[in-house]
Amino acid sequence: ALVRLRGAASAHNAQGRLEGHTAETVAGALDRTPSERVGVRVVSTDATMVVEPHAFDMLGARVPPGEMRLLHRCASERFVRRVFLPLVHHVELIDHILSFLKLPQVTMSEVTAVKASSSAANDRQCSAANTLSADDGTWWLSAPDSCPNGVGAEWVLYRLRPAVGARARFQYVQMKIPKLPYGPLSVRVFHVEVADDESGPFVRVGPDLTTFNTDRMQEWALPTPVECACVRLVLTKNAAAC
Amino acid sequence: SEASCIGFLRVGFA
Repeated sequence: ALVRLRGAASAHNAQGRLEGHTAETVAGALDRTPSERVGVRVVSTDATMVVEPHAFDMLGARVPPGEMRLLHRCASERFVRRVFLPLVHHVELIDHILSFLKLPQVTMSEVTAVKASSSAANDRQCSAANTLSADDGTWWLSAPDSCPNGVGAEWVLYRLRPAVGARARFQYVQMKIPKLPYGPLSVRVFHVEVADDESGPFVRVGPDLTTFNTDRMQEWALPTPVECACVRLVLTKNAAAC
Repeated sequence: SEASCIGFLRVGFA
């Protein structure tokens, strides 16, 4: 099963804060520990550890890209059908009503980088759009002096779907950075903000998230699924500052 | 100074 680690799990690992990182339960570790504690493997690092019940939240099954889901705070589809069928009698009409209550899970091929707070350059190696490329030889870096002593609030803004204002659903953020000593400017602390308009207002979702010193793809879960048109990653501290 | 910018290689949402 997939779990989201909470702040309380951080004490188990001296490398950094585990809050928000996703982990998978490990059957073997589960057997060896008292029933209330759970063995997990952290997705970002492959480290296994045993966590107390208050140090994680259970996550639902991953939703495939593009799959339509009812809004997070909506009643279940079964419930909506049961309530509306005696009122409108037409299944087609209920399907139509339900279509307004559904959003697709984000599909990465539809995501675009709209803009960034600044950029060190805008070329083949360095641009906000490069953060959507699988090529590890490209990156985005904020402008020189944008982050004095490695502390600031630099951001990259993404639109989740091609149509302006169209919303999608997501719960996980994944990020790749170069490992030290190659990545002293890599983000170490960041958070997620969402909006339905590129100009905001942006609403912060979830706590500060911390990267580990690994060049693997790292993964965090937000506290709940998020439904929005735009996502902004706000980077507040680099590896050198930590 | 050298440590005055911040960045990353790649991002994903799921």
